[in-house]
Amino acid sequence: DLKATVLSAASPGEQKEMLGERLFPLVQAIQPTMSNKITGMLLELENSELLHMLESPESLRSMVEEAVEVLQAHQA
Amino acid sequence: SSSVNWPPEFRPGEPWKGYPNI
Repeated sequence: DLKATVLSAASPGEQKEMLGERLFPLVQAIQPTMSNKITGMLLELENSELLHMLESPESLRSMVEEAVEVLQAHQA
Repeated sequence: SSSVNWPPEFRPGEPWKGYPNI
């Protein structure tokens, strides 16, 4: 399990990497085609928010949907 | 322009480069 105490022992970059490794498969299950970029976007959020998303499928899903909209607007 | 490359892609198993170490 990924806990805040484990994260606090790592560098900021390593923290994002650990969170990304756990978020990516979950994002991929929701939105397979843009999962790399969506995970990249989510990693710009606070680590506390990312930890919350890992524990709350509803939060993750709504953030992924929001990220898809932002991404599509950005690419348009 | 840097906005063209936004957002950075996360790739499992690779170092995360999108977020600079502070």
